[in-house]
Amino acid sequence: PGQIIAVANQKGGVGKTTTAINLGTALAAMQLRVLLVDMDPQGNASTGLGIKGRDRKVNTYDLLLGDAPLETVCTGTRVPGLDICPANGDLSSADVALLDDPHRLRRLRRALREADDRTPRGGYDYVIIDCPPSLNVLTLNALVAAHAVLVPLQCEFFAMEGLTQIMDSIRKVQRGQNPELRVLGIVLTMFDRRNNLSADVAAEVREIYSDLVYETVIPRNVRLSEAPSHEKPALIYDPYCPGSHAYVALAGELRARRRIA
Amino acid sequence: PGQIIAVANQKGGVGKTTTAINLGTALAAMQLRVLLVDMDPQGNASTGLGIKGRDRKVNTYDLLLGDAPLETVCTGTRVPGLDICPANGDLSSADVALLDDPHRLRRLRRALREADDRTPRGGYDYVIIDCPPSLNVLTLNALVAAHAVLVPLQCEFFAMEGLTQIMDSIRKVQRGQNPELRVLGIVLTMFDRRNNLSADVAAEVREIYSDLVYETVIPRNVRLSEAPSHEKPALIYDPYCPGSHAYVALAGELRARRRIA
Ligand SMILES: Nc1ncnc2c1ncn2[C@@H]1O[C@H](COP(=O)(O)OP(=O)(O)OP(=O)(O)O)[C@@H](O)[C@H]1O
Ligand SMILES: Nc1ncnc2c1ncn2[C@@H]1O[C@H](COP(=O)(O)OP(=O)(O)OP(=O)(O)O)[C@@H](O)[C@H]1O
Ligand SMILES: [Mg+2]
Ligand SMILES: [Mg+2]
Repeated sequence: PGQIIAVANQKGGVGKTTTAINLGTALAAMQLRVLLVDMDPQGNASTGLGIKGRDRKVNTYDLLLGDAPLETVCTGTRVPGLDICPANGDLSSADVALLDDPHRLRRLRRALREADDRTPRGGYDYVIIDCPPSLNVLTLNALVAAHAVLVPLQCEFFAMEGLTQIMDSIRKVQRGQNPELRVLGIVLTMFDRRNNLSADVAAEVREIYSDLVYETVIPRNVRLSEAPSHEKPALIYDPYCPGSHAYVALAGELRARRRIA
Repeated sequence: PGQIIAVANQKGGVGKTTTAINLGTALAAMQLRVLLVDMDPQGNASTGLGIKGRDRKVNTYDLLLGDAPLETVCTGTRVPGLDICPANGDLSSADVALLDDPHRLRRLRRALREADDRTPRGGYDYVIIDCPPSLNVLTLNALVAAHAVLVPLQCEFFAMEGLTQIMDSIRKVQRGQNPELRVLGIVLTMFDRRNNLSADVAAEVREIYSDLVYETVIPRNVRLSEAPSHEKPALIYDPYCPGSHAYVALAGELRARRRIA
């Protein structure tokens, strides 16, 4: 396939889903073909793109269990060029269902690679995987399947503290099941100009992780949190808001960094 | 023991840890003896109360595995009357370690009840359990151990969508391993007067869940998110800020509701 990017951070509420939806939309707006894989039993990425409950009967859980191929599971969205593998609560049974499979962490990798074998060049330019807030079998499947991982980091103290845990998990996967996995970068989210905390966190993270931290910073912007209730990405709900601009810039920076890497 | 309250919601970043720390502190300030059990491998409640990594060698993981009794695991904090069972990354191995135990969901319940048998009246008035952002073995242990569950709800669209999932899980536990479990209430958090989204979400939740929703609303207040970097609850870091006032009011409402219940 094209580049498979996992959007992961075990800290909750840092902007994983908001980043997956809006980065995906911004890339699709550049005439790229994008697939969003919703790996969270909360199904927020699916909800944010307007996928109704009745249209998730076949979903990422079936993909992981090998009960349905990618072509059957994925469906179009109201964003041209952006497809999605939707998710619902079924996914929370994946832990138990895959227990006895020694290769349980490679299920998603296999499903994506097999789909690519069937349609090598007709596939997607980018596959973006939205992960749940934990380091469980779902997030590990995403890290094993991915070429690279993007870590959204809320500009808050607890989120900064949690950075070492996700970086440790990535290193473990690199040493084990996916040596080619690389860290695409850290994206600062919900940056609030009005308080010092955001600036302090941003400065500290840039000092420790330097070039890994993207130049593009996603500001705290209420339009980003209003958009899901309208079942649209912010880029469609309010294309001129600061949040949308930031995600378009993020897509640009991601593409530019790819050329350099 | 006294009343055991689980603070739970699988949606990430809704204010579970902030509520556990500051509600615990507000109850301790009323001369009540409070124990905070950190059930999250992120260990944010432990960090927010200044427990260093070297002081978490014995932690909630040992309590769950039965390797150490409550008296050995719990330790004092800088808040008079507030003890904590600290947590660290060890806890993320609990899933696998408890796999073969048919009673794996009752481990915390057993540890707390056994401690109470040893010191019936000398124990705690309140035990508050901070849960991770998932419905896994850790959160289920908390729901099986608890008398009641408090659900923090961020005033955002995705968080509101997720309310049915936590309510479903609570019902399953009530029908199964813990029939006495009751829903203490829903606490609206990060309410932002500046935008309509908070007001819309609050109105919708009050309409659906009516009396279950606490009168006390926790405002978005940067002092709440600054406090953990000083290793203090907001009630000590800045006792007069809107966030601290709200948590003191929450403790008052919780006590009053208990008399009525
Ligand atoms: N830059 C932003 N400005 C304002 N609100 C935001 C921003 N990014 C995300 N939000 C809102 O903050 C909340 C948390 O974001 P989101 O759900 O994307 O995080 P997450 O990491 O996917 O959460 P989870 O850990 O539960 O999966 C959501 O209600 C979202 O709408
Ligand atoms: N009322 C508030 N006003 C402003 N910031 C807040 C408020 N409540 C919590 N925060 C901040 O928002 C972030 C998320 O809160 P917190 O970590 O308590 O949520 P959580 O539900 O415990 O997250 P997780 O799902 O990762 O366990 C933290 O950085 C915290 O400091
Ligand atoms: Mg999410
Ligand atoms: Mg927490």
